[in-house]
Amino acid sequence: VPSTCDWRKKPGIISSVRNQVTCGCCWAMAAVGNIEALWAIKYQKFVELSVQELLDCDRCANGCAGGFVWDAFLTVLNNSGLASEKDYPYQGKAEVHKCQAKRYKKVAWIQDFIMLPENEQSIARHLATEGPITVTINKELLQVYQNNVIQPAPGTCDPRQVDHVVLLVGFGKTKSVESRQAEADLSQSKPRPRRRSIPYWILKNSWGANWGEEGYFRLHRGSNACGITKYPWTALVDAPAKKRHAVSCPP
Amino acid sequence: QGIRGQEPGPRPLELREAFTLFQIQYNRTYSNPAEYARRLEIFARNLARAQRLQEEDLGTAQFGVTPFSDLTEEEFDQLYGNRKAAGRAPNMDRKVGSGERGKS
Repeated sequence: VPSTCDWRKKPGIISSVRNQVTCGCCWAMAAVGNIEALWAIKYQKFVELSVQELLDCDRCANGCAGGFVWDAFLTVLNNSGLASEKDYPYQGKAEVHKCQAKRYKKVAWIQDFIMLPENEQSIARHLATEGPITVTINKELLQVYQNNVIQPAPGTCDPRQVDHVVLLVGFGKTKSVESRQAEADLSQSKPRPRRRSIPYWILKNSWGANWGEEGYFRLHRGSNACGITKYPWTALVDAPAKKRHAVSCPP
Repeated sequence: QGIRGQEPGPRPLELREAFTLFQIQYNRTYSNPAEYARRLEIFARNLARAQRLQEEDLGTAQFGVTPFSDLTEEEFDQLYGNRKAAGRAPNMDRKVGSGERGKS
């Protein structure tokens, strides 16, 4: 596992930050982001895929009222792929009885989908070697988040209460910083504290680029912060050997 | 108000200024004075919450005004949460043989 990985640094892998507006479709946006990235990594071809198709054609017909990322992948399998965003654009509302999957050409498809082990080291390895994955987290702290690395205090951001799906696109470590406790000690004239660096995950949200760090946020890595290890799901996209390219995650 | 004067956090005038800046930045208007007052109160509560989280956080995160600062936690949940995925997903977090004998 490399020490850092950021798929955003590789052009044509990660699509621009989407905005759900007032539709509870984080599950569909994260699933589409996952498939777009894997398709670009395996085929060296970027396609922007239709979130609306997942909303209209979801087998549980829940659309904007929330959903599971594995249902999104099942819908992609059942419909033999996904149309492009251009052909089947996002409307911000679901029309669950008006699935138009058959009307448009499929531009990407998946072979299967899997849940990764609930372990941050395995997640990092998969992310670095295969590509971005979806995770479900507790979004409690995100309403008032502005920037930098969230490391929740014990008792906040319950890892069992996950309610928001996002795309995990990388990981890294901050430069050495004084911890908040260390800063407090320093202000009370205690001996100079040790500096530390904070390991973090980089996550792509779907609340527009005006939120967080241009639509992204960073969460502490190594403590199951906000339940990040609870549901690590990814689609499987496999290109035929002759079309396969070796792409590694940029540090 | 006397006790409030000793509390940390923005004072009423600063709060109104911060709220005006928020309205300009995120293009927010409210239909009547009562709605404005309600959103200002929610905004103040969210600022206080951000300040508390800022103090508690063990990392380097900054919390404060965001595009969602005039929403209650419940409204935010309804608009942006994944109600269906909240908490436990049935049958998805139990491993086979996790102690429930006799059940598949």
